[in-house]
Amino acid sequence: STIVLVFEAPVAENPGAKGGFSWAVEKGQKVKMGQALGYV
Amino acid sequence: LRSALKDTKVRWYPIPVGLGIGFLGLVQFYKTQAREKERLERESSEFDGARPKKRARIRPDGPWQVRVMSTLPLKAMSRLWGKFNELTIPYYLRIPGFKLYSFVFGVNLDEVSEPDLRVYPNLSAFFYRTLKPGVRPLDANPNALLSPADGRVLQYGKIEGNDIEQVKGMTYTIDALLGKNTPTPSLSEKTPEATDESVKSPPTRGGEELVTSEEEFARVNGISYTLPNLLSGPDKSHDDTKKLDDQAAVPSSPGAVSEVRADLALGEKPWYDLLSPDNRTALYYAVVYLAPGDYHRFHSPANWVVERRRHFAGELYSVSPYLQRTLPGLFTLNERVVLLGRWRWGFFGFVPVGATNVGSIAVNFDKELRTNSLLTDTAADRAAEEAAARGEPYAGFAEATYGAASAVLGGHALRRGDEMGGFKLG
Repeated sequence: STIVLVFEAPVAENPGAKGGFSWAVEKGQKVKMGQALGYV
Repeated sequence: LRSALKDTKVRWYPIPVGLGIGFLGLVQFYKTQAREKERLERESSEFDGARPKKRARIRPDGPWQVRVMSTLPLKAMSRLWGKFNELTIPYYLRIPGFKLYSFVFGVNLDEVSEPDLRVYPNLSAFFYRTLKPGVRPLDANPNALLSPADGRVLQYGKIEGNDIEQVKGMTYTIDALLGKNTPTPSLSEKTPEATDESVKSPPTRGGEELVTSEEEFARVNGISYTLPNLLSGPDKSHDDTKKLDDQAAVPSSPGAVSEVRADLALGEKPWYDLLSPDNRTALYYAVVYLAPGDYHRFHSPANWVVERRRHFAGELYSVSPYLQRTLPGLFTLNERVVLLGRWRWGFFGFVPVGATNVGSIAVNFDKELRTNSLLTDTAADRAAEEAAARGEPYAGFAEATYGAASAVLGGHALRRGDEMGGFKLG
């Protein structure tokens, strides 16, 4: 089974700047429920 | 004739084997071509204006494994698998049986909430187990988007244009995954605060947003409404909201969920319309794959409000990473439940996708939802026939709204970490 999340989130003014959504995982990484996938 | 036959010298030649094989291959090729052409004609005649006799079976292209799978009665197999797993396991076989299952699929029995495994009467109950409190702490950062379940992150990224990347070079569209975008007033009526990060930080306790009441919940998530506005729906001042209201063909029933068919479609818009016009937000996606041994309940990844549910009664292909790499648009073929709503930064969609062994998707706050059932398949066929009889496209899903769940928020409010439902065997 699979869960797909599609969501709107702030995008950084320019690449690398703070304020946008940033991922906290890698492709293929195992995650547990409650672990952060990313931060705004 | 007799003398001719007698006097004629008979000479035997070996027919070149290659010629024979070539001939047989040619005959076979023409036969398959003719059969394929006749099938395509038959299928297209079923839908050219005539009343469809049955929904076209999903027959994706792809490697031979996929073609073999597309000829199997996957849903019937899935229901049979579910029935088999509901057979009660003899009491004394439960512990060795579940320990074997845990060993094979890597289940951590120390986390299971029931210390005595004999409590689970069958594999279905064990598969839908709960965990001990505290074994899944939530990330303390209130701005974190949490993983909704145990699993493996197969894909994630930003959605460019309309495409979501399934794997390298293979994409599918948001429309195909979520169905056409028919924004609810709440999403088309974005309040300035929703896109302004300077929104006052909500009262927190140890980093966890303290959500006191539903109004508070609405404010906390930057979707600040005044109560009158909420109760009367968006103000009628500017036209497009008015127009949208007229199109809103979704009556909120007295119950929490009002089943409406998708063919009462609201005004369709591209999904990108949802984004704030000043481009300070973008659409992102993440795909979490749950392996057979994983804990199969899913939880809310953030504080958000679920406004609508769309049920696509699709096929039930396996969603193993192998098939995700080889079957284009897999997630748009399979049975899935699309939960649409909004969170602090705008649109939020949560899509549990079924698979052959876990065809049943349960949503705790939606008792009317039936997945992987003969009922929904026939309802989908009937809706397809009615839409075709009216000469309209069939959107492929049945939609329900949770507006009545909470008049204040216009949907079902979820806090981060709340259990939302889960995948069941069969």
